[in-house]
Amino acid sequence: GLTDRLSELLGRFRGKGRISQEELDNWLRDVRRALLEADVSLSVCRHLVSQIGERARTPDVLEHPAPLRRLSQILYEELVRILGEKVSPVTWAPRPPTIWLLMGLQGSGKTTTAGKLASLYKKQGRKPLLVPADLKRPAASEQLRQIAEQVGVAFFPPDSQDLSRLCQRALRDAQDQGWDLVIVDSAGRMHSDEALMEELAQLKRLLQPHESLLVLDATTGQDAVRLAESFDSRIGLTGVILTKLDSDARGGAVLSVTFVTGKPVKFIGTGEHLQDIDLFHPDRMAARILG
Amino acid sequence: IFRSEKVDESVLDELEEALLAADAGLSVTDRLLEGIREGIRKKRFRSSKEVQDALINQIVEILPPAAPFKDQSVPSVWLFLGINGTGKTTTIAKIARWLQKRRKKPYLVAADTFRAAGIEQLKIWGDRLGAPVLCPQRGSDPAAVAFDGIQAAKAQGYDFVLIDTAGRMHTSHNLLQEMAKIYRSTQKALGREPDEILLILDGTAGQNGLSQVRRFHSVVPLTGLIVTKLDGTAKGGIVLAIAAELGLPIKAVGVGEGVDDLEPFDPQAFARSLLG
Ligand SMILES: Nc1nc2c(ncn2[C@@H]2O[C@H](COP(=O)(O)OP(=O)(O)OP(=O)(O)O)[C@@H](O)[C@H]2O)c(=O)[nH]1
Ligand SMILES: Nc1nc2c(ncn2[C@@H]2O[C@H](COP(=O)(O)OP(=O)(O)OP(=O)(O)O)[C@@H](O)[C@H]2O)c(=O)[nH]1
Ligand SMILES: [Mg+2]
Ligand SMILES: [Mg+2]
Repeated sequence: GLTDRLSELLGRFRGKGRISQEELDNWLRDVRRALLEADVSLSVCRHLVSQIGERARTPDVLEHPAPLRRLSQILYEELVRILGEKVSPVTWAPRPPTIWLLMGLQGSGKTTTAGKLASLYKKQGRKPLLVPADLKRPAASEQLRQIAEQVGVAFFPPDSQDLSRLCQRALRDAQDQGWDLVIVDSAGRMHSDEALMEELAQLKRLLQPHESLLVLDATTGQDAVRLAESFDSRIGLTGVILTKLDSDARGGAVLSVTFVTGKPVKFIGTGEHLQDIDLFHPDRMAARILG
Repeated sequence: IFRSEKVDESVLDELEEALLAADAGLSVTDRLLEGIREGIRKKRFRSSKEVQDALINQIVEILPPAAPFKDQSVPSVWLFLGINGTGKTTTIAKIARWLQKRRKKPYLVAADTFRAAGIEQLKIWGDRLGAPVLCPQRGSDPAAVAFDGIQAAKAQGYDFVLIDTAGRMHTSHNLLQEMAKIYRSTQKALGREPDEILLILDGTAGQNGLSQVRRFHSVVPLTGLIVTKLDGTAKGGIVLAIAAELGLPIKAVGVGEGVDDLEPFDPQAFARSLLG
């Protein structure tokens, strides 16, 4: 990964102190390659490389005894900064119920993540209600129902094909039955599908959720920037959940998404079991992206 | 895609950007542009359109040719594999429909016995198509289910057996071993190799797609890929890196969630859309 190449470069220049323009250019080219290999989007790569290149012309680096090591540190810090710097908390309603809406591309892990969130917060004393708002995919609500049963949380059985009726009834039920966390699972959709994006915008208007979370597959490539811009501008996000981190994907897509939307990553999915969810740590993710 | 009309090395930057944005990856992009750079230096191109056409031809050369499915034996048995959420179950429905249009009789085997409603999802598709589905108990051994499915299809005179499996991360040794066991089980049921061992790859995948194919292929002999979700804005360029390294045939592409949303792989059209 990048760290191996960096230490190799540093080894070559040990004891030299100053860096030449050529050494810097080679190093910046290596950084760009490493980020692209990690699936960071082109535009974000370009921004990062130019940013780091600027920092290289400052005394902080030029007069540093080990300038390339200092630059690697700056690069890491810049990634951590883009990724949000610290763990980002979820939003709770001042009065229950709190409503969270999950959205994203087909197969990104929304339904499973809904179950993981319910399981996590049940353990913390909340009373989650899982609401299946994917009325299209074969057995989608059955999938969520089975997950709810496995986790031991309430499930709102969909009684109609009308999303607005479903939402109104689910929210009223939550009020009446005292469920304080309503997690709504929506159907996967392409951000380029105008009709489905309009449906999602409508769903959000009906729910007025406290969190609108993009569920993003960590294996996503360059498409991450397009889909993030689209979901954020068209629907509005409050955060991101990055799934399938148990793959060996470097996960650069998440850097692109946070850079382009400015929204924090709140959780990560690390497996297909319902306990495989963790809080997001920017520093760990930065290290993973850099390989 | 060109902003400039003159044919000089600045055109290479635009091409590089298009290829990288399409997920072709650095190594394939460098390799493709090397040929183009050579052509520009030797003044072989009179317009940017000629440059683009040359690049498209180079891409087509890397890509595998259109490959038909193996359907000669009876029953023809196809295994659908891949990481979580790539479109295996939906693709089986599409293939079943495609076979029915050719007057074939597909038999579906719901061997994803792990995931919530994995069996039910395939059953609904089967019911919609009027195709039989073997539905085991959740949690039963997928290798045994695959075996039973093939035997049942043979006994009942079906000519195609499509076997759905659970999504599995290529980073999980245990799940890859389970997959190997399912594969061996199909060999036992048939007394020969299954006809297709297909990796279903998400078209939105970045460089990880290559890792997936490498690892799956190191455990079972894949006969081809099906690339899904190319109806969005992702270009599926990782397919180039996979082609350059492994040369596996691409048997079809998924272009939507409906049962008719499957197209044969067309290298020319794919190459054009990569740059378009
Ligand atoms: N390995 C792994 N698998 C995951 C993770 N999150 C979800 N999955 C799996 O990914 C597949 C897709 O998950 P779903 O929850 O059905 O995805 P979805 O976004 O609801 O899909 P659609 O509703 O069709 O858009 C399932 O096999 C899940 O078990 C994760 O973090 N790691
Ligand atoms: N837009 C689009 N969606 C697709 C395509 N193929 C599959 N999908 C959708 O992707 C999601 C996941 O599809 P599945 O068939 O459940 O995927 P899978 O590989 O069987 O998932 P697991 O069994 O959980 O690993 C569903 O919402 C499908 O409708 C495609 O070509 N285009
Ligand atoms: Mg779902
Ligand atoms: Mg499936």
